[in-house]
Amino acid sequence: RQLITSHDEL
Amino acid sequence: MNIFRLTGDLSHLAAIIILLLKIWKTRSCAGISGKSQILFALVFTTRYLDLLTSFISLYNTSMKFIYIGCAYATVYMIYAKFKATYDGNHDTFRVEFLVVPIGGLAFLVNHDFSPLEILWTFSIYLESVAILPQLFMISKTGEAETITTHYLFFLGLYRALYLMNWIWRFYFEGFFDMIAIVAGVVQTILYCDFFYLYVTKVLKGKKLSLPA
Repeated sequence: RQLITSHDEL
Repeated sequence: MNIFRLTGDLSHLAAIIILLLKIWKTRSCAGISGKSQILFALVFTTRYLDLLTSFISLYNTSMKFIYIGCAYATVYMIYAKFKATYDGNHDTFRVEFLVVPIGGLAFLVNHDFSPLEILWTFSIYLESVAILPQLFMISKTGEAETITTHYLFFLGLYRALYLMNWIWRFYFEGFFDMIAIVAGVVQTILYCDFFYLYVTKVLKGKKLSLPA
């Protein structure tokens, strides 16, 4: 499970 | 994108529009906490600075502009246009006790020590408690207009739907963002008391009045 810091949510 | 996130965004948009229309149509911001609305404007401003640096989708960009535009329009109507109807005597929550510790926390606990990321983290933490002045004001006045309770319902529902979105994304995409999830859980828990009153009173046609 990778943590994603590219915030694609509002 | 999944159904929970889409309905969450639409619920959030509905809340923002309901509040804007309530103030605009009734030409009154009685019962509305201006402090919470300032905090929401701050949340959107610090979170959506990436509008200047990255493009994710037309949906993402347009929603961010709508959120920011409505937030500032609401603050403008409360503190300028319909200032006379602003109930400052009951909107007395000390927001500096929220903003300062959260600012510090954003520096200590974040995914990446870069300006944009720290501001994003600050906005996530701040959003989780931004409704407190509004809930505090309702507890002080002991009641809320029905339209205001609908605003709060959709606003609380949006982050609850986002929690389901994060479960969905963890299971199907392996995506998880612990900061957003923890803050989202705190945010949703703060609405539980209101949700109970909303379901047991407002949905039965009664007025929302707290035992003052």
